[in-house]
Order: sequence, then structure tokens, then C-alpha cells
Amino acid sequence: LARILGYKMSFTIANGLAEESPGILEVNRYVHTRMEKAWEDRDKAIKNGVTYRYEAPITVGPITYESEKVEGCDLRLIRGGMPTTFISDARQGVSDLVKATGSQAGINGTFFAMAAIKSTDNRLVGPSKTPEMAEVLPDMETTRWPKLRNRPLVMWGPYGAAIYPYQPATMVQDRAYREGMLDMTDCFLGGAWLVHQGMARTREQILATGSSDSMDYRRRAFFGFDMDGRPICGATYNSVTSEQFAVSLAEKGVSEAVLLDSGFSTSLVLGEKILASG
Amino acid sequence: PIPHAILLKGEVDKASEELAKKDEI
Repeated sequence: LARILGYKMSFTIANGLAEESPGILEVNRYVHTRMEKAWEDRDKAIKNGVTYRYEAPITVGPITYESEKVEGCDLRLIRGGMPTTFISDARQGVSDLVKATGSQAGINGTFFAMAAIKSTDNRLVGPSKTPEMAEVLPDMETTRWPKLRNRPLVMWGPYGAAIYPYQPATMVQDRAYREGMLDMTDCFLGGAWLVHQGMARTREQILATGSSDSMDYRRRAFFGFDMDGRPICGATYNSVTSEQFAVSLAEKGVSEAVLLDSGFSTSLVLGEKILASG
Repeated sequence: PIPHAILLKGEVDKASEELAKKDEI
């Protein structure tokens, strides 16, 4: 309504708990008497450019594979095709999931809540949705919300993809996600934004939202989009930091990249061939 | 084994399949 009437911004004056907000456009965070505080918090929230966003159509083409050593990273990349996500009831290998879903390629997904190798728990860090789910499954573990704020929320539907900074308190209801993309079929929360608009993010920028072990040497994995809007994912065959990984991906022409779970879970598969593992 | 995966569906480029054979672990 504000836009129709020619205003640049507006605010609601309803008082209520932030976590009970109806959506991202109606956040019960500040009443009109606390505007000064809102501006202060806004300045803190955009530090390190965390309000970056990506929105583009998905370009679907043949699935291609390439490998190259770039900036000390043994990169193995798969691009093309149409992406879809899958959440297992327990835990499964990527090869089995590729086979079971009739897919041609796959990579391990995002970070899971229980890292123990013997665990069979399938809870993920952050919200998630697959085509099989009617609504987004929110992350209601409020104790980790402060750490997750502004991490890259990746979503797509049949016509386009987007990456937005995640705001846990206002992204609880499915409706909040639909405001970003009405026909969204898949979403998950990346561990850190590694490359944006073809530029590698700095160590400080990665650590501003990523976990403290982002700079550990691990076999790293990512998902994102190239300059043409094609999905691209890949992993390293050697152990590298997220900073090195980001630099090498930007060098290879990756436009947007978010960090996936890396280390023991790293797994890149094309058909029956395993090309990288943890 | 992992609880979440990103899968790609589409036609696989023939030359890429050959290249992947060399890198298979």
C-alpha cells in the first residue's frame, strides 16, 4: 500500500512479539516510538554487506563436469541440469539418493544439527523445504538463531532462484517465504556466502555469518549459480579453508556460491562415479 | 551418509562423462 501511494517506506504500529510476526513485511519488532533504535540496529545488521541478495531465472542445460587446480584448490565441478533437494528419513549416501530419485548427479546438502557420524538424526540447521513437503520446515531451535542470522537462504522454483539473508525471527511461517517467491519448491540454509556477483567474499565477511570452523582445512563443498544462471555445485579433492575455496570459485567464473556441509559429509557424484568424498 | 542432498536432473554431456571416468575415486 505504501508503494502504491508513492511512499518509499512505512511501518506498522501493532505491538507484539517479533517471533509472532505475520511475515517479513510486518515485523513486530519496533513500535513507532523506537525508530531511532531501529535505525541503529539496521546499521549493525548490514555490516559486512550481509544484506546482499541474488535473484535470477534458472538456465537449464546439459550437465557438464570439469576439474582443475585453481588457487591451491583441486576443484571438481558439476554444472547444468535442474536442481532438486531431498531429505532422507535417516541418513543415506549421495550415490544411493542419485539412484533412488532418478537423478544424474548430486552433492551432499547443507549442515545438519547432529554432526555425530553414527547419528541417524535428520534435522538440518536452518529452514528447509523439498518438493515433497507442503510447507517450509522452520528451524525452531531459537538458541542458535543469533548465529544463523544473515546466513544465505537459498531457494528456487520452476522459474527462478534467489538467495536472501536469513532472518530467523521473521521466517517461521511458510507465508514469509512465499513473499520472497510464491512458487518456491526448494529451500535450505547455506553455511556462509562464499561468492557474490562473481567476487570472492573476504575471510572477515565469511566469518561474520559462517561458523567459527569455516577456516579449518577441510574438503569443502558448495552450491550456487554461474554467470549464465546455471546451477553449479562442486567440492575440493584436497583440504582447504573456506576463504581459499571462495577465491578459487570466483576465479572459475562462479557467480554465487554458498558453503555446504564440508568434511566427512563431502560427496560429489555424477551417475555412478564418485568424484569427491570426505 | 547424510540427511540432505542436492540432486541434478538433466542430460549428461558425453565428453564430461569421459572426463569424470578419469577422476573417479
